[in-house]
Amino acid sequence: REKRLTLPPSEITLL
Amino acid sequence: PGLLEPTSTLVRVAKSASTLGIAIEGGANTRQPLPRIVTIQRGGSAHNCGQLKVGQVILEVNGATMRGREHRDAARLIAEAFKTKERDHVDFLVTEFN
Repeated sequence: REKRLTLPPSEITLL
Repeated sequence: PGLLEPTSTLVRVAKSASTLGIAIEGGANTRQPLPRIVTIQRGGSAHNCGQLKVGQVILEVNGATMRGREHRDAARLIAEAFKTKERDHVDFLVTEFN
């Protein structure tokens, strides 16, 4: 859970 | 399906428009480790297909796993699957569960 919180958000790509 | 095996659905998207028309977020080493559909654009092939939904997580594209792929790699794979003339469709294995 701790690790999850430290992960960065993702960019969004339109395909 | 068993409790440890969330329901997944195979969706075949025909290349019925000039764009696929989905936006994805996520990928390996992000908060969303598998790509998730965040937008479906009206008039795109995905919208025309009618079976892809916002919130679904993409497990495989044409049988290739999305697991372990970073965002740009996943996006590139989907873009290439749509662009190739070898197939007139793209197969998505998706799940509602995140």
